[in-house]
Amino acid sequence: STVICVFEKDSIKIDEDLLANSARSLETLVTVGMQLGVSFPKLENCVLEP
Amino acid sequence: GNGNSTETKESRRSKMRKKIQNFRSRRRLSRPGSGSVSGLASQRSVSADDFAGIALLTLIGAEMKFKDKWLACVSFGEQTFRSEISDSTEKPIWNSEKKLLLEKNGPSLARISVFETNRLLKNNIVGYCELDLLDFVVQEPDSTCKSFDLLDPASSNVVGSMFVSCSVEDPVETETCFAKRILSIVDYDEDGKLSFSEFSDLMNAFGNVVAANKKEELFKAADLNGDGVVTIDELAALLAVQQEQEPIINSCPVCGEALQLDKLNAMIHMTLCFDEGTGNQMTGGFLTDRQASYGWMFKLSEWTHLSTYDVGLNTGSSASHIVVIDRKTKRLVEELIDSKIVMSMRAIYQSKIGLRLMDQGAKEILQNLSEKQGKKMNSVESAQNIPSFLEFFKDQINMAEVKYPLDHFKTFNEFFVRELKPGARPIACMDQDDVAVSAADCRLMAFQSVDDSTRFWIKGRKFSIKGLLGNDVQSDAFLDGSLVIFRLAPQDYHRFHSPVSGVIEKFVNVSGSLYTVNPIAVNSKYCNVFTENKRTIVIISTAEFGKVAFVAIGATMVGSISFVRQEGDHVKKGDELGYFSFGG
Repeated sequence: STVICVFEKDSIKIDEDLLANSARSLETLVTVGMQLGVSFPKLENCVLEP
Repeated sequence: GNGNSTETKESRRSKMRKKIQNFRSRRRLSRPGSGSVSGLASQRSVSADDFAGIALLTLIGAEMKFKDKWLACVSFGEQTFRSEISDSTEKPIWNSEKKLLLEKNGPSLARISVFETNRLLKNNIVGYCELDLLDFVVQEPDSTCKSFDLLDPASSNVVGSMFVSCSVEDPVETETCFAKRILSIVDYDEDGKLSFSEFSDLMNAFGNVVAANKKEELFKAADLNGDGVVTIDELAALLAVQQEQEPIINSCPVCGEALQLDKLNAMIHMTLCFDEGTGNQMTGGFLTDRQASYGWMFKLSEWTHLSTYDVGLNTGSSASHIVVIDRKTKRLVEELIDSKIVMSMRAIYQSKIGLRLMDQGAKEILQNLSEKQGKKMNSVESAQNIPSFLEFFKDQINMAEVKYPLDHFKTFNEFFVRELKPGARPIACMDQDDVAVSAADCRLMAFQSVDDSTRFWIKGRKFSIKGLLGNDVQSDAFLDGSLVIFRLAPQDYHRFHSPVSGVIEKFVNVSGSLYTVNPIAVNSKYCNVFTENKRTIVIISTAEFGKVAFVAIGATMVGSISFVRQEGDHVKKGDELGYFSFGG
């Protein structure tokens, strides 16, 4: 069995090590709760300094 | 020789015709009594003198006197096969084929019955005809279409016409095609060449116990230029010669039947077995659970060792490996799978022939096996399997972190969906909802874009986000999104958790197949596991990540998906969402 999570475009920055292994077609052994990635700061929340 | 030249074909054809004519005249002189046994070669021995060939019978269509939905049945010897049901018409077209074994002293009379099918009458016979297949191929050697009157079984009035063709395959061609076909199964990359390990796998599938050095000797004999690979043609030729000396094939790789007969019988048996379920074949007789359970072609899942079918996981030379990297230790870890299972999965999922076979009925077998497995694993007796399972995965299952002691689990399924002690899985940055976490104990693949996922991992040609999420989920926002795949192996903790904090917006169930989710299938261009398997999609609405689609996908044996949360529930990242268990 498998779970797939789909995130909206530009909503998550996935951790580099996971991306690097996957780009080598190599699965990474992980456990529940390990960090996957962080959300990209939403542009609308950014306030440009004058 | 040049087997493709017109002259050679002509001379074979005329030889064949002569041979069949000889059989006909001898049969007329010494026709056996009734009660002759028919069927596959495994059921009785066929001597070279008795073998007339493999007849390809095609039920083309019929002309009836009224409009209805029609199906046709062929009875030959002790076997009966049926076509698909036609559209509602006066002129049904089936184009259904069946390969039948023709023997000198075997059955040759085929009875074709045409049934009307509707809700009120069910399958009501309307007409029938009988034809002698040997007569047919002698009179019409080029397999032209011939019509036969369909007779009413009650009054013998003519009620329609049946259109049929029949031809006999040249035994030499049957043999050549068979050798190439069986060898092509292990030609995983379809380059027409076999490596030694592929050849070795094939010998194992044939139930052959020849020593490793004998296999090597055989392989080297074919590898004339010593480059470590041989072409299928070279190997087919070698096998043909070797088979004369000592049998290489001891059991049928399709149905698992022991083949204690000669080369001819083995070849006939396997030719008929391989054809079953492929092309526009009539259905009948073969794809039973019992037969399926014996053949390696149907050992389609890494879970099979837990089934009743007694494959057993092997270690050492017969084990294959999937290599994964442990994120904690940064070490490569090998996942053991029996090489026969790997070979079965590759044969089925990574070849066109395999997937065609799957389309024609093996899907139902997977469903049935999974349902049966669910019942079995819910029985009290199944608890007996827990200790051996733990022993096999002793380095990978930590009972110290399991919530309940071993004697708490009354069935294997209860153990399979075991809960862990609170705190056994620390959640990263628990107070920061802008950090997403792993949803399962698993082997994970992550891609920043869908394009990357198809470039590096998902090879099914029909994969798309829209296909994955189905028609009932608004998928536009996810189309160019990021993808994380969590694959659970047999020994893994089988509960899944929310990777993000948010509100569960909705659940959508999509019915489908139960293909394996092993990388062998995911990496196959012919198989579309993620868009064809049974699955449930959960949409979680979050403040930090927008919407997240969580898709739980069932697989062979482990096809049951349960949730412990409902629509409208607020979930914190790391909260349990549900679990996978044995079942259909």
